[in-house]
Amino acid sequence: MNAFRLAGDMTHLLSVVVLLLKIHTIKSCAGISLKTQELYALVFAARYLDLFIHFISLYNTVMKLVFLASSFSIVWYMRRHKIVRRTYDKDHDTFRHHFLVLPCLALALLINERFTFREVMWAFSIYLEAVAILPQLVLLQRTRNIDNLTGQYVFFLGAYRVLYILNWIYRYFTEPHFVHWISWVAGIVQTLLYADFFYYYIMSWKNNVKLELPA
Amino acid sequence: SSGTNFKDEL
Repeated sequence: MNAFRLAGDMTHLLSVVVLLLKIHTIKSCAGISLKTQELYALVFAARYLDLFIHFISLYNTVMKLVFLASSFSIVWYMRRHKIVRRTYDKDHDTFRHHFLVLPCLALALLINERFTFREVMWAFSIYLEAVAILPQLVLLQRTRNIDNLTGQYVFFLGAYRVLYILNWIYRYFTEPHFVHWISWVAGIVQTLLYADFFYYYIMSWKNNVKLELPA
Repeated sequence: SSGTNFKDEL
């Protein structure tokens, strides 16, 4: 495992920790999109189907379990926890996320590495992950006061994607036959979705002003 | 398969 991959996984983990900190400690999910969180739970469920069938490493298994457990518990907190769910900004989280699922599934049936259940589910999870941030970005645009933890959460998620691209470039030059169009194209699309957010996040940090996205 | 080693990513 190269340094970019490890750093990518760690920023991904950090984003989850930041979000859990906000939800668990501050008991608030203000500014967090439940739609995006539901999509992530679906992404991990579809991608880690082989969790108990194909053992890769202890690191791999533990990380997968962490992402599965954290994504489902975040959804549970936002829907069921009696204090947290009251802080959910339902009126502004209106992205029709169900309409992302079917096209991703159709695309996975058409474009996959192999036409098997596991491979189609894997491709589906890659496509869905690429667009899962959209409801969150829309909600951020509609949020007047984006708190620091929410901004950091999205920043770490975006950083994870950038680091994964660097990891692929590294692996492409160091590992033979390392060509994976599906994840590369989807991963680049996913990263580009953050470009706008990154710009405003870095500007707010540089100018030391509160983060706000133009509508 | 070409994808096997790739699926060690999360």
